Amino acid sequence: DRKKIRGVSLSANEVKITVLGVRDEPGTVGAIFRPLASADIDVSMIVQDLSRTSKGDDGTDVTFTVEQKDKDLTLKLIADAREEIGFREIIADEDVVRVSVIGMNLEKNTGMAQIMFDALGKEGINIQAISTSEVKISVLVANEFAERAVRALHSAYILDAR
Amino acid sequence: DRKKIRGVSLSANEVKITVLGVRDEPGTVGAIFRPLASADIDVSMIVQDLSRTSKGDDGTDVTFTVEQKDKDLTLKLIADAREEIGFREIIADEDVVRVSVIGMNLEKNTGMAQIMFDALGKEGINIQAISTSEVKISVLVANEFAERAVRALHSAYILDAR
Ligand SMILES: C[C@@H](O)[C@H](N)C(=O)O
Ligand SMILES: C[C@@H](O)[C@H](N)C(=O)O
Repeated sequence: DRKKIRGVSLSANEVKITVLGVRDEPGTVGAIFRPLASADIDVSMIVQDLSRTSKGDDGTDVTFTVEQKDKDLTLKLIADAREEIGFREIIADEDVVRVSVIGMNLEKNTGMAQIMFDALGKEGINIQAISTSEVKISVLVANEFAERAVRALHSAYILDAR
Repeated sequence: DRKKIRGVSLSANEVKITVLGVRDEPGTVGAIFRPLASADIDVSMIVQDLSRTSKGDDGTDVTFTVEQKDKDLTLKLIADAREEIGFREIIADEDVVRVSVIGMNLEKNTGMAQIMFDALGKEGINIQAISTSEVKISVLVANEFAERAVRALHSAYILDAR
């Protein structure tokens, strides 16, 4: 039932921000996003995949995306909050695009995610970040792969034939 | 407009699986989830927040959750695929619960995520993983915080008063 996937979307105006070595204690991500929320900066995707119990005490990493127009302010606000957040380094990567497959009841549907990953893998497209939900599976890939990714996913989910 | 959040959900039957030091090349996550999909193992949440360009060439990490009954088979299948995936270590953590706030149009709504993070931070609840989407913001926290997290979020989003 690849039919569960209704479409493929591309979000090309995003900048990937990764805060590395964040103090892995209660309150830290609140400290990252509070100034961004106050400044009305839209954050599209937030992913964190580890915590200190799995990685040791040198902090953990958090990735999120903002619109290109908000990149500089985002970096400034996070740098200003350095003491409160506690981080080692912050990276901004403009060379990303967010590719998503959209549907319903995707949670617990391992097969739907695997089709996406295999389709991109076969095209030699490296996946930089992953976030999943009931209605959407999103990955970040380099800009240069945007069109190839969309075509590969259309084909993998047999969207062209419908 | 905390009213955008309609409810808080708790998913307590989940085991957090983290594959550490995964070969950060095209096809790798496909190799992780293909055997799980074939074995009909439901995967609820998949998060990856880094890729080699931000972390160096020692691989990256991927976290996902499965039901407790599937823990042993999941570990076995991934160990069997070790050559194809290429990873350093795999960790299973049963002491987690997934807490989510549910609503609509949550993407790009930084304020809604920040309320959740601040509420948990104030309770001293450490966030182990984060995944966001248009309809749900999910975090993984230790089992012991399950009830406290739900109460704190109900209060933060003023859900009790409605
Ligand atoms: C790293 C970050 O998520 C931290 N654990 C927190 O709870 O805010
Ligand atoms: C780490 C993993 O996501 C890898 N980059 C892949 O594309 O499969």
